[in-house]
Amino acid sequence: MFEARLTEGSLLKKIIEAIKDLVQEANVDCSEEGLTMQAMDASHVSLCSLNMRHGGFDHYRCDRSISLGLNLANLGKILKCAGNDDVVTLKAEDEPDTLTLMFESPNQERISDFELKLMDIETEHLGIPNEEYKCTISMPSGEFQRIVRDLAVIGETCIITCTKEGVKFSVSGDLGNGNVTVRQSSAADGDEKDQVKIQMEEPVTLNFALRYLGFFTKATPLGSTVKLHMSPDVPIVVEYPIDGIGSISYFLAPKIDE
Amino acid sequence: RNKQRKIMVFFSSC
Repeated sequence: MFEARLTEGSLLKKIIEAIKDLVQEANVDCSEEGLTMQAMDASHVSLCSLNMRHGGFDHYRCDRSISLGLNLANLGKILKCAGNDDVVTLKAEDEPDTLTLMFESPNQERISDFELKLMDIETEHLGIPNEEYKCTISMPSGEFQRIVRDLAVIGETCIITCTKEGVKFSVSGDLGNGNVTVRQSSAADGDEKDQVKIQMEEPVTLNFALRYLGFFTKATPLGSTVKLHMSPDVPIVVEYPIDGIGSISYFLAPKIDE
Repeated sequence: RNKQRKIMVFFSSC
């Protein structure tokens, strides 16, 4: 028996919105520890990893580890039937063919339940090394979204350069080129969540496809902060912490000079 | 020219 209850049901809506344009089908693994999901996009250029700790749920029970093969677009359709303030409960049997979703309005006046058919999904599970990155940038998620959106109008590839002073996002295309530099905030600058912080061992420059960075920014509503982890010649990690429950991380392979 | 790498090049199957 698997049962997971989230008072803030809108969180689940936001999580699926953040993944479903990148990944069509995925296995969500449920265990005593919580929910995890790892999936690649169709072109196998990026990887999305979701982690929701059991402690972040208001009620969590998982007697036996199970894997839920989900069509994320269809799950998104069902979650659209939940109100933004609804409490959402997920339920499945030990050898499930369906996932039951129950939505309760805050005053308990409306209770609905839906069953989503599960699928058998063959996926390759990739081992992600626990790496120390040369640069870690923490910045407002809305700022990152704006930069990616703005630069995507000009070209396809973004050069991200991280130095102690700041992070430079550069693009060039047929119409011209552009750069946006965000500088490290000084300690006195306003709110923690509005700050740009850079931890750097050595400067890093890497090229990435803006199309994928754009997919990742669908996670912006999940939190005020995004973290970018970079080392030379390896995928960037774009990590969105989800307050109190876990995180969603996207890995994107760089474009490398031939 | 820049060539887009695949993610599997960096992470091994497990």
